[in-house]
Amino acid sequence: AWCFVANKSFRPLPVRTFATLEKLIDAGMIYFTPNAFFSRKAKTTDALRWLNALYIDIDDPAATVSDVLDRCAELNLPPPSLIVKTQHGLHCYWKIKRVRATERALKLYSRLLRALTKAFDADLRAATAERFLRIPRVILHFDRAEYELKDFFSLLEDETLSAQSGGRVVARGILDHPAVKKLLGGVSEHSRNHACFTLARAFRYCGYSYAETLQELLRWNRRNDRGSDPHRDSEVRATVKSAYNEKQIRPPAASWIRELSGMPFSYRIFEKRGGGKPGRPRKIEETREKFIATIQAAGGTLTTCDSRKKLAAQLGVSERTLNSVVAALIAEGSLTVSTTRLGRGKGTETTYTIASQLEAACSESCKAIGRGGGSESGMRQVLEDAIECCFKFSDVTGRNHGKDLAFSVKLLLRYRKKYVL
Amino acid sequence: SPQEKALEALRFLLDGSLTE
Repeated sequence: AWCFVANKSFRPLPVRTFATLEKLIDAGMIYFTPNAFFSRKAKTTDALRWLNALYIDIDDPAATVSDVLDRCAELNLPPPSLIVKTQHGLHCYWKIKRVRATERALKLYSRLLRALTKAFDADLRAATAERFLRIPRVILHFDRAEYELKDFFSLLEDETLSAQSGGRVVARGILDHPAVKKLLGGVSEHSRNHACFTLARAFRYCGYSYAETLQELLRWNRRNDRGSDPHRDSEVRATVKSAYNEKQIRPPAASWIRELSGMPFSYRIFEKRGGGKPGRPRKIEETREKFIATIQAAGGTLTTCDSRKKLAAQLGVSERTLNSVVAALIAEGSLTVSTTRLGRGKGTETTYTIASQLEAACSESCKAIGRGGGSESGMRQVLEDAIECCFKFSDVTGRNHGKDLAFSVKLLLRYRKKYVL
Repeated sequence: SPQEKALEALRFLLDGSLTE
């Protein structure tokens, strides 16, 4: 495997042996990567081969070894294997029994790294697996202890409980939030890369194309602090590309926006869907509404010669969805369906009636034909007659079907009983 | 020397990833 070292220019130099490492340290290198990579060509997360250690960068010049050890005891974590004094604070390393950097392991490792960083209130920008850290110069604590990732799982338990404060926005409106606007106004030298990726995700999530986002962020890069080492446009291009190469379109991490802007920020995603078959319950609900609206538009009773398939096509849904909606409506008693054969070669006619409509129509028609003035007793009369008709129909045809009741009611509302009979 | 100590710590961290 390969590691990388660098001097203050951060240009990565690959290292494969301890002898080279020693030589390069002598030559004045300042940084190294604690984790190892597949090739000498790429110092990127997806090129990682071995995960060797968890580490944090505490940015507090007043922090001491005993502070770190106390915090470890509080959090029920093992003490670090190595604590190094830096100009601005401390670097702490927990050596882990090396883990192959598979996608899964890397995901877990990254979560742990972030959780560890948060638990020590350390610098979140340092919490990436391919990070450069300072070659230890002033070692304050060194213990050859080796741990496993599972020794740190306790950190993940309360991860979900971490408080999110204020400033809620709907994810779609992310770009209008003051915290994001602050980032769009330009950032300092040390957060450019993270800010660029975070903003690229925000743009992508809000529906910007790759080209549009790139234009926005190149313009944004001109607003950034130039610093001693200006952020190159090619780096912006690479970062935007990596955000657009992600398989899923994800909103930016709220924690990053908080960290980079220093402002409270969180959002809710309203489009979130339940597990299992994504989108299915929603589709059913929509279909149900559409279907009921169609029947109501036809006056509460829809009589059609169209097949279920054709009806589904008219509603713009699949036949399967419509079938399950109809079945559910029948089961809950909100809908009655009756089918009439029209005669040789003329196909069938189907009538869908909404139950509440049936009652209302009943009372209305009762009024019209002067039976009880639309009162409850009038409705009951119609139903009783309908039942009588059904029995008669069943006598003649031998058919006994619940759906015929609705059909009889419909006829009785239009014609006198004796004609129906 | 600090240099040797640094190398010793790095050897420990990078053990198995780099070769002799």
